[in-house]
Amino acid sequence: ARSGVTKDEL
Amino acid sequence: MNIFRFAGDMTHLASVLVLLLKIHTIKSCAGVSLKTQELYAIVFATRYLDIFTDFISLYNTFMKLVFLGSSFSIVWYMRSHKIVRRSYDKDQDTFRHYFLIVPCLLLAMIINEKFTFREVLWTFSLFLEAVAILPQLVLLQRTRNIDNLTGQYIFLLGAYRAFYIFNWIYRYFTEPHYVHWIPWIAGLLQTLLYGDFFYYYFHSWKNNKKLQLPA
Repeated sequence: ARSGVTKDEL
Repeated sequence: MNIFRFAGDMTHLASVLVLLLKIHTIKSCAGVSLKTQELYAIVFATRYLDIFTDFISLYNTFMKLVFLGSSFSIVWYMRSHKIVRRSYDKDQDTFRHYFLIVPCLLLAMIINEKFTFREVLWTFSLFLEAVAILPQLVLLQRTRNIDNLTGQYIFLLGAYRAFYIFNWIYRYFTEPHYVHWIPWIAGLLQTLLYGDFFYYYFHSWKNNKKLQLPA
């Protein structure tokens, strides 16, 4: 679920 | 992107630029911990492994390149620049990298969302970022020599962390299924580490005095 969500943060 | 996230990114960017500009213009890195700067370079290198494979936005790619470039530039200045490196407080900056790197790596191998090379290193980068400021705080305590720029650098880093927490709270209530324990706990720990420093920073600011940490 995380990929694409948190990984848009730096 | 919400306003908290953007403010967080901008204070993070400002912190790095303040440090780089200080080193570049006054040709001195007195009071700056090379250990912390090297840890940040490792943090960005391991977190942004996806920079050329997963495109999110031009903003993201640009910021990643800026953070990678600036962190490695600072390390280069402190290690290799013939004038800057002379001002480095080598004897005081004795914190060992591996005291932080090894536990973070082990923890990332145990706690992660998927046991793959990239996921483990991504998790490792979050844990390492949480504690990477420690050598800098130890150096400040030792030298007790804090010029305004070093103080502002740490203040801006702390502000970045605080804004990111507001960003997570905002996203939690506005985006469905936005629950991410690993970055939240690592981020919360990181913000707490700044708490002590902030106390003295505000105290000196309020009394209009030079920042001094207790021995």
